[in-house]
Amino acid sequence: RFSQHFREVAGRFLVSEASTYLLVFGMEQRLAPHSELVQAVLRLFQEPAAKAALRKHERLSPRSARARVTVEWLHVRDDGANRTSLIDSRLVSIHDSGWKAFDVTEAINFWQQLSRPQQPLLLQVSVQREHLGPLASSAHKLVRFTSQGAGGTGPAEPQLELHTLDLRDYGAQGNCDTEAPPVLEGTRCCRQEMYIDLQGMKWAENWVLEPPGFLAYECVGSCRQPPEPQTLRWPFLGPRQCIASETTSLPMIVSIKEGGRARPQVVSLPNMRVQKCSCAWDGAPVPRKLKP
Amino acid sequence: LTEEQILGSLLQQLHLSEVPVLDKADRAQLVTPAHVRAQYVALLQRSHGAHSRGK
Repeated sequence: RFSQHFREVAGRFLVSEASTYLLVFGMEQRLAPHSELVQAVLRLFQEPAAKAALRKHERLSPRSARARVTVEWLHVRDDGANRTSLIDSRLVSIHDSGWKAFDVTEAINFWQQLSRPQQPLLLQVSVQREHLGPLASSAHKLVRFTSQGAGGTGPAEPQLELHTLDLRDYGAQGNCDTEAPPVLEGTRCCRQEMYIDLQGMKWAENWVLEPPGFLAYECVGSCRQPPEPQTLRWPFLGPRQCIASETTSLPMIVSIKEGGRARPQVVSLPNMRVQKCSCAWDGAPVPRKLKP
Repeated sequence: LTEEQILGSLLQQLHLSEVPVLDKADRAQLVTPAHVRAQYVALLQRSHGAHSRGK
């Protein structure tokens, strides 16, 4: 539509028979303000397929016995428009039954970025064909999620499992105690004052006009490690380390020589001053930002 | 934060490959105009307010 030379190409539905489930989770007070989300797992109970239906399917489509289950986060925006973000997608066998786990950590990360966090978490689960095309099987029709256990034996409602760390134990402690002796091996991660003296640097002489120096701060100390390694989610995850999680820029006035004459100029150097130190997993992916 | 990192960042921001040669005489006759100082102060205030998040 944004091209100057466009032709409308009409499409038609090839397949429109995915079964969709909308899950709603009330999240109020589920995540304490001083906690860090490590992993969120959605557990759905897969109903055993009827034996007769399985036999019929094997006869008709002997080579395909899987369906694709996709979990999306549903965001109802302020203007009423719906937006979905892909969270997890995997193949499920029609012969399986019981609890199936999906990693929905990213959905919680998105939900936490909302301006109105009191709204519930909406997850859309769809079951689709593994492949499209004339020879596609109908295996997806045999994958169903239920809220009742097999034979009505107890509830099997969708479950959201939140694994968190209490930052009062596993986080950084703010600024280091200036009264205490220099940071020792076991000191908990903190932000320590570090003055950078620009006047004392030979190269800055006659070049850097402002500032004469600045408080850069640095992150020192160590972070408490959880008892169980988080290998379930990220197998290559390293230990928790004390890092600069928020930084700010440093403006400077420098002297620039142009046409044989020196003139002052303002320049801003990014990430020069540490604002906040945090404990973070080494190698963990940076959470995606929610697009406006 | 090391001295080399500050120098490297400064050279990068100014698109320079090496430290410029400026003598004391250049510095002595240099007066920072009010608008340059105002720009510096505004950036200073903004950097105190806005933090960038990230590892």
